[in-house]
Amino acid sequence: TDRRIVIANRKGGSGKTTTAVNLSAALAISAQKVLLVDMDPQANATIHLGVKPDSTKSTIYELALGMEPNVENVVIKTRVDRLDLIPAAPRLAGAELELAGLAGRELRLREILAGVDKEYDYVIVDCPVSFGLLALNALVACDEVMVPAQTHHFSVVAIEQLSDIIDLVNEDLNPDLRISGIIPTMCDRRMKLTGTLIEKMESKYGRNLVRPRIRLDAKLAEAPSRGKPIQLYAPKSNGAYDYTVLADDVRVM
Amino acid sequence: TDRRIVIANRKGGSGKTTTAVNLSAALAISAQKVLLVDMDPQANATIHLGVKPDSTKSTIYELALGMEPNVENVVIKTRVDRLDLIPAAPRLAGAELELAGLAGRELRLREILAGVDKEYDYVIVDCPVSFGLLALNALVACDEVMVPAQTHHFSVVAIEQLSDIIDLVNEDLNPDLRISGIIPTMCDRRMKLTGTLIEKMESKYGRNLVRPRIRLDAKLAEAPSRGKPIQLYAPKSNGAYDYTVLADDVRVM
Ligand SMILES: Nc1ncnc2c1ncn2[C@@H]1O[C@H](COP(=O)(O)OP(=O)(O)OP(=O)(O)O)[C@@H](O)[C@H]1O
Ligand SMILES: Nc1ncnc2c1ncn2[C@@H]1O[C@H](COP(=O)(O)OP(=O)(O)OP(=O)(O)O)[C@@H](O)[C@H]1O
Ligand SMILES: [Mg+2]
Ligand SMILES: [Mg+2]
Repeated sequence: TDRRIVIANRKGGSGKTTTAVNLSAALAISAQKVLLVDMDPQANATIHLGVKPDSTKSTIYELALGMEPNVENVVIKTRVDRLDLIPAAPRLAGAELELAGLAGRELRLREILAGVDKEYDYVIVDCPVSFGLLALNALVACDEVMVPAQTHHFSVVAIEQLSDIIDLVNEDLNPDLRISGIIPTMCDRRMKLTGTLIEKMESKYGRNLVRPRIRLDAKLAEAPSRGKPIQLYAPKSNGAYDYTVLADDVRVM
Repeated sequence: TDRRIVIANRKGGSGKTTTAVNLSAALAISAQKVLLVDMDPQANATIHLGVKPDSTKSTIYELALGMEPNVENVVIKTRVDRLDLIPAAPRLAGAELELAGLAGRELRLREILAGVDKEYDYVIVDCPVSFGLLALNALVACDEVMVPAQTHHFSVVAIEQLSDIIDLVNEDLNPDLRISGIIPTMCDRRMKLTGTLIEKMESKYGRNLVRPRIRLDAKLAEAPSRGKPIQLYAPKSNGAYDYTVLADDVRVM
């Protein structure tokens, strides 16, 4: 069965893109066929994988607005075997307004993915931080939400707000959607706040929901400037190790 | 002359709220009269100053939509002498839609501030990360934009995008608006990326525009859970020191 996972968090800079890219790469390296979909007009995931957003003729924007009917014409192979990408670009920002008037505007991504579903073991969707039609499309198209969360004070409230949004989406658009994991990110052992926040998340959401943590590692912040996931940029780093551990955990869930 | 500074950056988690709160507190402690305006429905700045967003009857939302005509009924004194706050609350998210239909919808904050201008030396506005009517109101009401930016790869592109937005705002809504500072945040000396990115910002925007950097300090991340700015929570910390240096630099600009 293929799994469709949206990576979301209303708090900015919580590690969504870093997780979407590196978890996807780790899964692909462990022989899973993975499609990463960039739903953010800032196209950080696209850039992270070495694709220049302005150089791509067809992106999720053209697919969403129907100018490109064939998803095969948009999917790009990446430097990682078995990891494909549907890129984003700045013009995707226009889709928020342009989709607003269309019937079935929340179902665009679901319909696009129906065209490629059989080919992939995992579809991972990187969400923009602002909550609008693009983020809603991601929530409606997927079955699971994973929440990368910095172990800082504002993270808990952000998870609660996301949880409320998911309850609304469950009401009619997508009854099956649920949070399947909270991923503590940028964990710095020297900060006592890290331990405090992880305990808070475990007691609030249950230990089963809290996935293996990702440690703070400068290499994770450097990798995007090389257009590579951590596994290609710094395969022996803590960051590469942690995302491999996370991928193994995600696979046996 | 009073200065109105909006703290903005399209990249999430770049230190906007941490800067808005701690810079405001540092200015107030140095005998400036400061008004901090929270324009983010996530109300992080409000929470950071120890105010519970749900407990406030009147917030920027009521002012923006005219349900409360008097700004004096909304301004709250904070734990820091000379630092006042106009709080935000989750219901502010509704203003994006509700203001959309009104004439002069980008001028609401400018009009509100006209009612208190004389009383303050500084008005500092914390912006939401998503760009919508709330952020636009902040850009139209202020004269300067300061950009806290993590010294990571995606920050440079985010500053360029903000710069393009400011050019658009200059065309009719606010010809005087300009970026008056880029503040490198969460700087970790051990990361060579920090030095690289600061050099990039200096060569692109000029050394004069790059303000004193804020170092990574766990105390800055802990302070919000105590509802205090860094100067009250940990007055001897690097974080408190760095925001004092920044405030002194801002005052002599
Ligand atoms: N574990 C980590 N160690 C060090 N740096 C990290 C780590 N995870 C992410 N980063 C860096 O922190 C910054 C924020 O991470 P990222 O862009 O993944 O967050 P995001 O949630 O996608 O942000 P946005 O809300 O803007 O979409 C990036 O520059 C990234 O490279
Ligand atoms: N210099 C620093 N050292 C350590 N932690 C920091 C520092 N600056 C900010 N933080 C922490 O990093 C997180 C992100 O910072 P902050 O919330 O200020 O960013 P933001 O740009 O306002 O985010 P958003 O895009 O969600 O509004 C917060 O938990 C904050 O406490
Ligand atoms: Mg991102
Ligand atoms: Mg903020």
